[in-house]
Amino acid sequence: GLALQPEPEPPCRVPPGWTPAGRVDPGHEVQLTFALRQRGAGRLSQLVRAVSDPRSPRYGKYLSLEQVRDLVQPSPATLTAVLKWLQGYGVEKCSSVTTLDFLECLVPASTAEQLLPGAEFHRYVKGQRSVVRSPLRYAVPEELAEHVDFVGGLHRFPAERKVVSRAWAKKEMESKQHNGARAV
Amino acid sequence: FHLGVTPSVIRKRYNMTGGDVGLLPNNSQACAQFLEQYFHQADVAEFMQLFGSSFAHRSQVDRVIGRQGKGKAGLEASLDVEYIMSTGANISTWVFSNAGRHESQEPFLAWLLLLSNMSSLPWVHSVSYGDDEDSLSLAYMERVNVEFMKAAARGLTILFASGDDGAGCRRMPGGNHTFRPSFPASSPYVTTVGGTSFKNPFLVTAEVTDYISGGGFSNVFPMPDYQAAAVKRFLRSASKLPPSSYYNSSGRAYPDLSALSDNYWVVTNRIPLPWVSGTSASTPVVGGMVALINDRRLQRGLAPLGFLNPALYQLQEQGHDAALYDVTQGCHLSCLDGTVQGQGFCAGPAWDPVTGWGTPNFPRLLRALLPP
Repeated sequence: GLALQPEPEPPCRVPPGWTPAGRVDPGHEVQLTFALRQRGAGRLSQLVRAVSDPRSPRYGKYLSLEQVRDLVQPSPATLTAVLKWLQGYGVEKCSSVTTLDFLECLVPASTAEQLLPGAEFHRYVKGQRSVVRSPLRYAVPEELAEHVDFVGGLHRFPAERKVVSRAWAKKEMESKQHNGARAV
Repeated sequence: FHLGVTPSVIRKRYNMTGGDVGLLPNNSQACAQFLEQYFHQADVAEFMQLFGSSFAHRSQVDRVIGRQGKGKAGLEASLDVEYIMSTGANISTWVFSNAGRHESQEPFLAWLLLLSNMSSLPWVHSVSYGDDEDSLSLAYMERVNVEFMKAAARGLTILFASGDDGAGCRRMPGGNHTFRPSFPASSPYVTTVGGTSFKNPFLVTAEVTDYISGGGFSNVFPMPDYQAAAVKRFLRSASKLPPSSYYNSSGRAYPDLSALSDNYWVVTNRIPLPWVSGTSASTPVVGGMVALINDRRLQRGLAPLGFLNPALYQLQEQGHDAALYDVTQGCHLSCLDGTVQGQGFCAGPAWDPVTGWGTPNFPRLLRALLPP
């Protein structure tokens, strides 16, 4: 069937500072994280409201991880469809989480590119760090689109948050401006 | 008088006494940043030796989840750990470290999978991480939002830094500018922390906005009920608002509260460094205080605070105005154009999109969140 894009937007952008270092070898293992479609999001939202509102009789009566799993775990149809799809490409090295709604797999790049039409795995380097990402959009087979929210490990680069370091002198200037009630 | 923010300056400003330290062995708190940085236990020990003499504290992180290599310590990782252990003093502290990840792993996603795989976790998580909403897919943000709902249902308090770009700025295809909200700060199921500065940088006095404090309105998530009245009051009463074309006034508004984010002292690689600023400083400060309030609640056999926002936004109507210092002076950055001239929103009475409800007045906040 047609392949559908779980993440059609935004445009794939390589953040500044990351230098392309060529396509990885077909046998290079990439780690893919499949976010499987959950159940019970509506019920979960009601529960969060009930246990978080001090005026609610259920305030503070939290769930265990196992109770959250019982609420959100993917349907048998989703688990079967995804596992069959992966096994069809010989993907075996996977691990799940307690809530069963994520699957982490180590996959040779060439297999990953067949699994996710359109994806191409390239290495990018920045200083000491290197990542493997796809500059092209990926898609999943139409029959899988209702079972997968997104696939991690293809587009998002590591975070770039930096603390701001300010020279003390500049602070002086700012405090004068503050006193003048002007925004910097 | 002081020459920059240290734990005792923080504890003085927020009225924390020597007795405001953790007492319960089974309470815990955690911090995470996804810059693949290391922190060093020796830095924490040195920091506490230099700055921790006025309060009972631990000098070591109790647990590291993930890999801690031998590389140089990073400034953010050191900052996170040192300040959550200063306000959440003497509380068991975990660090989620993703240094040395697999090349195609997404550190933030790896942390979410850990939350879904560990039945025993700290009740409070301070997280310094954010991306522009417009750089992420809708499917990804909506799913991550459900992950925060899962955490809230379990009673975990997740605090995110609001970001250091003020309201942010984005040039639209037609050439117009709009503000640029940040995610996960804009998730309705996390508590987002903004930043303030001292009005006089050398004295422990009133706070004004820190002009880098991230804040605004989500373009993805609608405004949750718990904040509708407070935000509408702000939009109705603000003396000066940016043109409405710059932001989505029906979106989830943030931050929810703030703390000092300017001119911190940090010890990293054994060197004390001044002038470190950012909401990645204010977030662990609030995280430690929430953990301390949990400590007092757990001692009374009460549940931990969990998802904080509904309780936070009810404080004022319950007469607990003094639980937070209301910051009403100053603005934050935004687009450098002829229309807004670099200025985003400005602080105002009660809730505002620069400092939220303001900064914690610990004893009054504790009283408000610890029923008699």
